[in-house]
Amino acid sequence: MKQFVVIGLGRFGYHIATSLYKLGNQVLAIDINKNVIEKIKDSVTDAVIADARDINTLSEFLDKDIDTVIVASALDIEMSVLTVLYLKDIGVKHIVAKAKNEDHGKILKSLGVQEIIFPEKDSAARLAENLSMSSLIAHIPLAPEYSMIEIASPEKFFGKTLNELDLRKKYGVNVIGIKDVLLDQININPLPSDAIPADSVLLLVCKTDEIETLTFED
Amino acid sequence: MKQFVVIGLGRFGYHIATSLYKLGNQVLAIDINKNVIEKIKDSVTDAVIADARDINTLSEFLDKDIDTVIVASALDIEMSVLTVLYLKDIGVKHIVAKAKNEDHGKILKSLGVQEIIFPEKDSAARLAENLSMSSLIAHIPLAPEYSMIEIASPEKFFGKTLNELDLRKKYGVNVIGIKDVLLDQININPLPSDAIPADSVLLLVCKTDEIETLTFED
Ligand SMILES: Nc1ncnc2c1ncn2[C@@H]1O[C@H](COP(=O)(O)OP(=O)(O)OP(=O)(O)O)[C@@H](O)[C@H]1O
Ligand SMILES: Nc1ncnc2c1ncn2[C@@H]1O[C@H](COP(=O)(O)OP(=O)(O)OP(=O)(O)O)[C@@H](O)[C@H]1O
Repeated sequence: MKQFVVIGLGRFGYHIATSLYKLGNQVLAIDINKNVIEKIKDSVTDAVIADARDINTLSEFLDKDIDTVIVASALDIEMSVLTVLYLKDIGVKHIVAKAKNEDHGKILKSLGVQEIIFPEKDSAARLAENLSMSSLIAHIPLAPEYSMIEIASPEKFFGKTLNELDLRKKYGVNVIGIKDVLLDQININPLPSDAIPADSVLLLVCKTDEIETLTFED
Repeated sequence: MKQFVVIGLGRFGYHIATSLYKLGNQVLAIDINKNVIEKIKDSVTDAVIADARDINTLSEFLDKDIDTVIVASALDIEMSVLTVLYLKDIGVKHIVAKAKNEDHGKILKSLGVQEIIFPEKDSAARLAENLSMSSLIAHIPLAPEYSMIEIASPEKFFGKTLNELDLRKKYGVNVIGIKDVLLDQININPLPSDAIPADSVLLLVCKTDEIETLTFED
């Protein structure tokens, strides 16, 4: 169980605080606005009204034992960079901060923030991936040249086992899962003797530049 | 090659338009602000200055052949919902829209928008996952009970082959990749005869509720 502090509860800050708490961590949420603290107090370990630009207040709530502090407010660059400065002075080891734009990101990096988040850019990049692959249902980049993809099973595979199809030798793909769309079930880590049902989706790992040409033609 | 139109070039809109273009798609970017159009025009197929609230202008640039229109502006809910209404009238088949908050999202859904994006919430949920898993370097949910994780290889595995370790039988995990951290190389879809080097990271698929207990003890 890790201990997190989240400062600034806009949409991003509110969701990171409540998600971390749901995943079983201890979360202290801080915001200058009383209404926001009222709204979040039952969904985190503790929530306090405080001004993050006041180093004395910050030191009251923070010490070196905190695993990670997330500065989730970025509308006001002055507040964000002052808060990061004080966190470094107090001795917080791991700081994550949201950035409003590239320039704000550069300043945070020079202050020693370990992880800088651009929510709009992150979300846009993922959506672009998912939208531009045609027969693909999802595409998760794994390594510089490899990806995990979901692709509809070709008809000629229906009823055949992974052993018979020998997909790794023939097409260089590793089948991680077989989703039966009609039964809404997924067979993860399938055995070589498992068959591919009709109307299924394959979850597989393959080379990224082979995705567009993966048609399973003989 | 798919055809996309992106309306509204704030941070999210700008990044979705340029990412889709980089992935090989045709992208038309629309914004009411001349400066933004100047900035993006070399990074997309075409960029035009137009007011999306004017149905006549929209019909000039859009027709039924467009694969997807992305309404990426959400500061002004009126502009967003009016634009979606006109797109439906023109006959656009697939609409994706960014939402400012949950209420805005509900209105977009009732207008028939197929995909609604909350960039701050999406990005916060992913960050929460990555931060709360201790020895894990990354965690990608695959299915309701399965995940793909990156975990540092335990010392007792160093120098041993996947065959010898028989990880699937002993721990129920499927090793998708072995990252050699020192050489910065990754061996995706490793063979059973491949050995696990020292200072490596395993990319594996396992049951989500077993992640916290995955210590590879005998
Ligand atoms: N000095 C401060 N101390 C503590 N909290 C602060 C301080 N200044 C602003 N905040 C809080 O930060 C939050 C604003 O977050 P942010 O600046 O990221 O704006 P936002 O655009 O609403 O965020 P998002 O895009 O994530 O919704 C507000 O809840 C505000 O009360
Ligand atoms: N009627 C309109 N027609 C076309 N573009 C518009 C219209 N109204 C606003 N825009 C454009 O939409 C963009 C604003 O996007 P948005 O409303 O999402 O704000 P934002 O908060 O800057 O976005 P982000 O959070 O993604 O940075 C601006 O570039 C603006 O010029």
